[in-house]
Amino acid sequence: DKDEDQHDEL
Amino acid sequence: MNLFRLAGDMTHLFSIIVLLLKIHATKSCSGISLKTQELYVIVFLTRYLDLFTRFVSLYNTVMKIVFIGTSFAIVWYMRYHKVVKQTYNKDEDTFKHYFLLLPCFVLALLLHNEFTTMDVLWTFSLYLEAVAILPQLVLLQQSRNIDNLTGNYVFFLGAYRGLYVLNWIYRYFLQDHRARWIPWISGLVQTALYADFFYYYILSWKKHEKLKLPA
Repeated sequence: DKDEDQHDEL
Repeated sequence: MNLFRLAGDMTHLFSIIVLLLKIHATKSCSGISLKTQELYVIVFLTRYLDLFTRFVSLYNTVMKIVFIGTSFAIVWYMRYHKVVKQTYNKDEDTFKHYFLLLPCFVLALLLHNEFTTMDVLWTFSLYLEAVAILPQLVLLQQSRNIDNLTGNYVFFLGAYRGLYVLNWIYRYFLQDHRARWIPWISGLVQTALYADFFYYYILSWKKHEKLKLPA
């Protein structure tokens, strides 16, 4: 979902 | 994960290795801004709060630990190592970096994805990272001679976020078509701040001259 996807980079 | 992102992360890691190498090999941190390094510790701590709560991939987890560990090590060297700390010239490192924290935090309170602690701090870390290089760039403009390792460090540090911009373009047009305005704009501002450094760095490299930034 939104939050999961947002923080998948460094 | 795409090639641009991997290249970006490796360039970022390489910039930190170059810096650690410089400090460890020459036992000197001349030309390095402690303030920028301290800002990076804050950036990584506030960005990787989910280190233990959310598992994205082994790669992400390992890189987060490496970034936190190396940024702490660099600050430790510059503050407490008996030889290295003598070479830190605080009179040159004049930028009031604490003045960057509040505006970035207020902006994160106003402009974020979700109003949760994790997301506001993650957003704060993106805004802070965009401007964290300022003390270092100001120091470079004031310091007469920039040694090669320091110049290379700043170059690779600037290149990594530029590669991330390519990664975001790739992801948007070829993968998930998701607009990520906060990292995009922060990343563009961050890369733009290096524009004049890149110009003089490449110019000096072409003319095989010592890198000098106009004051």
